Amino acid sequence: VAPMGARCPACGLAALDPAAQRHILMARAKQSILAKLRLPGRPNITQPVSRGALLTALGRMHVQRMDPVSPGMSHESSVPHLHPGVGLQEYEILSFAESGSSTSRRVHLHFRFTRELAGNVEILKATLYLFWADPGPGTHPVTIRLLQPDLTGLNMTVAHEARLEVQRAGWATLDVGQAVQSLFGQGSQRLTVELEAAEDWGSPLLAGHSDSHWPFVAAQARARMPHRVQRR
Amino acid sequence: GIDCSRDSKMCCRQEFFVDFKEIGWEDWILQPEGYHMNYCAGLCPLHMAGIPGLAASFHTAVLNLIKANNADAAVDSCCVPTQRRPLSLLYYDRDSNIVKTDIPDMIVDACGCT
Repeated sequence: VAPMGARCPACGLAALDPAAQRHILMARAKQSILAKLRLPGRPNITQPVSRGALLTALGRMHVQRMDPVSPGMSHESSVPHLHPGVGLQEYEILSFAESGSSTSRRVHLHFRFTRELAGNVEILKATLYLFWADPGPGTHPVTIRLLQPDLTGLNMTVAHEARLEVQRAGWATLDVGQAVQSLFGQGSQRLTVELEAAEDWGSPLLAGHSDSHWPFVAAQARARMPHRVQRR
Repeated sequence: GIDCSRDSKMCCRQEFFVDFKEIGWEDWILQPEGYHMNYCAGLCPLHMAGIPGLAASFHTAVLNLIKANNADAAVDSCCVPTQRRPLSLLYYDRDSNIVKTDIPDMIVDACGCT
């Protein structure tokens, strides 16, 4: 090992036996990936998403991209359009619903966004995807409320409300960018969606949480611009 | 750039593949199957300053500068990445959300001497 080896970390590796080298490089790779993903350690996956739900979600996102004004209920984008930042790391996040408290007329869904992302990114776009069960003949009014904890964190306030008339089973979308952005702004990570249907319909979502029709939020986010100090 | 062979001494790119299954990460990283954590290693004596991986004219310019500025005072230079690309990951985060992101400059494609 030449004297310069002492100055060059990678050259120091050459002096080690192959097993030690491999061990050090593996540890370095883990540390590097976790640091770049802002994760304190590798996540333990408690609720892996089924392949069916993942493929259906990716397919719906593709359809939505190809035909933004899909028949569902695409709402005007309410997040002010942020021009793409050059070279900033971007994220696409798929968050599948957790079931909340529900009655015959109301369904609560929770979407949780990770702490690592909530504090470090700005939301470029976020869309809620819902699959309506067959409502039967005629049109059926459904109210969708986006709830978020108030400043005390004890009560839920309505951040956004939309009413729609459902005529048939199928996918519907709602832009929730503003609500997710304000959640992140408050340092919260959980978005609660309340669906209220008319009496005669019962649960508006596909009964039985059939895997591939489970509600999800698809969000696009971008790392925050590093804080630049302007010198004059 | 130059890829290292078994007995390379000069500045080159050392390939190193981390298989996520081998480190038990295949359950939370859905794609890809591994990470090419290549790195640069090797010596950069005076006559190699500024190569390879950069424009030949840069190498000539560096050598002329060294000659013009009293060559024997110049020291060796360093073997560094001259070309890198992002690592695209599809993974589960701590709340079982699925996230796709491209981490910039994670994979070294070429090395050269400063």
